[in-house]
Amino acid sequence: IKKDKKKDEL
Amino acid sequence: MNIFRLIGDMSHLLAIILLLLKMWKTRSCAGISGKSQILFALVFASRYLDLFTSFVSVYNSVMKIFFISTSLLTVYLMYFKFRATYDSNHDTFRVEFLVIPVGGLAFLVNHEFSPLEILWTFSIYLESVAILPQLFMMSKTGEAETITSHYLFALGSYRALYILNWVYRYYFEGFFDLIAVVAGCVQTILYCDFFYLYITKVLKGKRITLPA
Repeated sequence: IKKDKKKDEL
Repeated sequence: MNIFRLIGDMSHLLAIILLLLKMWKTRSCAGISGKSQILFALVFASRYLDLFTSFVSVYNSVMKIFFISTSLLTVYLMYFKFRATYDSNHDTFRVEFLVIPVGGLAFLVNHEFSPLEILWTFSIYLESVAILPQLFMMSKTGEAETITSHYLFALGSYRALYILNWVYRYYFEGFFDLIAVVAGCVQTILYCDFFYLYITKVLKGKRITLPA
């Protein structure tokens, strides 16, 4: 599962 | 940013503005669950702590600040300014039965065992069920004002549009966040009964009334 450390979604 | 997310965010924004306008114009918060609104304030406060740790974009920061401040304003209007109109007799959902299990789950099922990540996970899980006190209140009173129905439709549509955004991002960006997707689906499913009533009644000019 790929996920961003920085959350760009609200 | 894709079209689904942009419309989703705008729908979320519209929902919050509709609710504030309804309260301000009618000087009343009748029919609105203060418990759901407190949960939403808690959702934003625990999710957007990354305002202090990472910068994504001006859009991102402005929206986060808007969501936090308007959710606090809504709670203030309900519990202080328009408190006399708050229908607390019908707002009887036991929120501890949401917050405690959701808090436990955030500790157990998360992407990374760190304070910010656990708080983010908590907010995602909590958001998925935060509307339950509002839906419970409507089922107790058996009705909803038309403006409240518009508010709920915009609020529910926002996460449904995010699901389309996640499908898009999975195919075109290889992005997939299981926690957000599962919680977002649960959240949208909770609105389905309401969506049905909205389409069959409100869009035909009738108010939502439920059989006793």
